Amino acid sequence: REKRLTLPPSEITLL
Amino acid sequence: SSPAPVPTPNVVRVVKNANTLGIAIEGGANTRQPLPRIVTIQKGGSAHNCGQLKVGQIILEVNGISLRGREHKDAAKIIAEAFKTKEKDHIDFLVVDPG
Repeated sequence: REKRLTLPPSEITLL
Repeated sequence: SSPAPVPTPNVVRVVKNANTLGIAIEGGANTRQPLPRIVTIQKGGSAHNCGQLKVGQIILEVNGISLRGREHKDAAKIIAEAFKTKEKDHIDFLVVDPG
């Protein structure tokens, strides 16, 4: 879980 | 108590019957959301017209192409190209509800 928290949030793309 | 049922993936066919696909996705490899997740479905887009895609669903494959391990931009490009191509009049999404 810790690893997930340190990962950056993702960008959002509209398709 | 019985173990929680594991959500099973299912294929959703989205017919290209509008100018836009009309979904917003978030996620990709090396981010908190490892697989692209649908965060918005726009009214009037092909996805909305199809009626089977839902906000929150995770996209595993597009036309049989796995999105596992792909960066956000790569996954978005695969979906965009699947919508743009004239070879098919639909896109097959393998999606799973968030577990």
